[in-house]
Amino acid sequence: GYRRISDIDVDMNDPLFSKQWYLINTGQADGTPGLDLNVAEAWELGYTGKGVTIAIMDDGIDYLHPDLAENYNAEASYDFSSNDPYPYPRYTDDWFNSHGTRCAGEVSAAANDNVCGVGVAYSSKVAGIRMLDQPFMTDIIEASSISHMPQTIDIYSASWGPTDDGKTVDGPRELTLQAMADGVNKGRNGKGSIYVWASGDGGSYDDCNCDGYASSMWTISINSAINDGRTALYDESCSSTLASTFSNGRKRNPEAGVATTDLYGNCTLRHSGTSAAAPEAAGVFALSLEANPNLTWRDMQHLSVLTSKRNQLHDEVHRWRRNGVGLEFNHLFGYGVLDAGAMVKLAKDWKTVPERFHCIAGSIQEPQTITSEDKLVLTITTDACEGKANFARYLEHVQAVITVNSTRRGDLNLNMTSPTGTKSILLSRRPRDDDSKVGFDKWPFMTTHTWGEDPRGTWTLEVGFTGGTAQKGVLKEWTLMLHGTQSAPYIDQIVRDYQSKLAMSKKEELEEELDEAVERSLKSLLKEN
Amino acid sequence: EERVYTNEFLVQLQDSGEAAAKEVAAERGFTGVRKVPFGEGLYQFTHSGIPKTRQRRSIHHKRHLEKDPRVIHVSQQEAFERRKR
Repeated sequence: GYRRISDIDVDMNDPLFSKQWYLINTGQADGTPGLDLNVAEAWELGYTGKGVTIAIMDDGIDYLHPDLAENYNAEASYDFSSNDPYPYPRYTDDWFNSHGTRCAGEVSAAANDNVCGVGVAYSSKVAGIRMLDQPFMTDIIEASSISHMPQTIDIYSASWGPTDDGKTVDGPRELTLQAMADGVNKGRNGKGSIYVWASGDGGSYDDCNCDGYASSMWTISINSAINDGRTALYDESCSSTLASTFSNGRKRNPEAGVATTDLYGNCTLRHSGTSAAAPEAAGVFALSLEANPNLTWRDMQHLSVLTSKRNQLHDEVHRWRRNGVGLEFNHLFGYGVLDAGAMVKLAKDWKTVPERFHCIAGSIQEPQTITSEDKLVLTITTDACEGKANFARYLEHVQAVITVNSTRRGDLNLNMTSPTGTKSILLSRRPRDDDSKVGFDKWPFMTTHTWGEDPRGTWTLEVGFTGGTAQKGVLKEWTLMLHGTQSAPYIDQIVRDYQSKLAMSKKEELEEELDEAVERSLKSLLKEN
Repeated sequence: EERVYTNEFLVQLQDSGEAAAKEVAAERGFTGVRKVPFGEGLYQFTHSGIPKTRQRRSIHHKRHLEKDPRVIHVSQQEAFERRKR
């Protein structure tokens, strides 16, 4: 179903445009042609991000940069740590505070102005919320930034988080959690603020489920691939990642880096690290919001699941698998690389998904011993609150709220299998994590892998140790939280592409709804007789 | 890890007006007052007599605020680390 590169007649005079392989990959720097965000199709349909504002929560934006000034939204920019309404990046000799300007370029750099490159959503507005250049962070600074002007800012992009050292377990504090909840419930006049998070730079030593921001249900966690579809060396993997975009990450070839704007009117080819993943995704979401401004924060996640593509992404460690409703996912890339063309086309006709319900499916509170000899296997059988008002029939997110302590936290391994057999790695080994005191205290391990599945049945949690030396532990709590819709989310959607995941999911829903209707009528007949 | 505390306090007031917040802050010896952009009656008070960061909590200043009948809740802000990716 891929279009020929020559079909794409996007021509921009921006000098770096031909090097922005993540926009249009024609094989630059040994890349794989066609492995990009497919923005050309969205642009050709007329969607460039008009009317959408993205906030880059970072170290400020060079709002004097000729490629950014036109799209800069000064009114929505601020710095809460020093109360500065004009948050320009603070100067350092090593240009340490270039991060926000580089991210801004990936989203909103102007097109056809003969400067640097082109943003994914080059007609969008970009605001700078400076919050990363003070000596320390506080809950108030974070919460204030994340809840800044939620009726003006549509998308918040974050390329930061707790330290990715492979031994940290941290996330949003109380006020920031409240701000995020406020954002998804009241932001954008009730449609919900869109939070986009770069999943982490910790490489194979870390697990992004230990980052409470990235693994939150309210953020869309984005990982990154390099220009030939392989993983970046710094990529972390986890079950809460929803989709992927691109960054540099493995090759010395400078042109395999991410081209974007840099401080003081400069351009760069070397925006490195997974931080580029979030603004690229924010740009794709901005195109979708232009196509359909009524999309809610949940609609955006559904669209990401349904339109992301495996394309030619390759993960040497984790196989691509299909969940219980046939959706293909990977433990690192999530549901695949974002496809802007497919997303705007689906967004245009999208009917907002039904109400969301929350069900506490079950809980095991008795302490269970864990040893190195064999795995601890626990099960919870649930009817997903069927028959009650909060019945969650079609899954979105699933959380395993777990309290566990052990002699070495890094050697712990958690896997959870759904009733339809979908296995999620909730926690991988983190060899550097030698904690033996704190453990995990009611930590919400989240998985997106069971999206769309019927949660009724038996869920299995396997807890074990991996690593050379013998360890011991105690699991004190496992509570299974199901989040999803009661009615089929795709049954009323318009299908235009019969090869699409939406077509497959809708067919699956129709069949299941029919089966259940037949079953119900048989039961009532038997009862009558 | 050692906890680090700042000279900033999250204060929830009965009366969510800015004037009331400034009045409480001035009376209790706090210099900086800023409204938190969401929630009801949430303010950030800053005390210039406390070090910006230290490993000891300022229990005295917290209790001093909590005694005020116009105050619902007080929590001293911790400092923690966030890294660019």
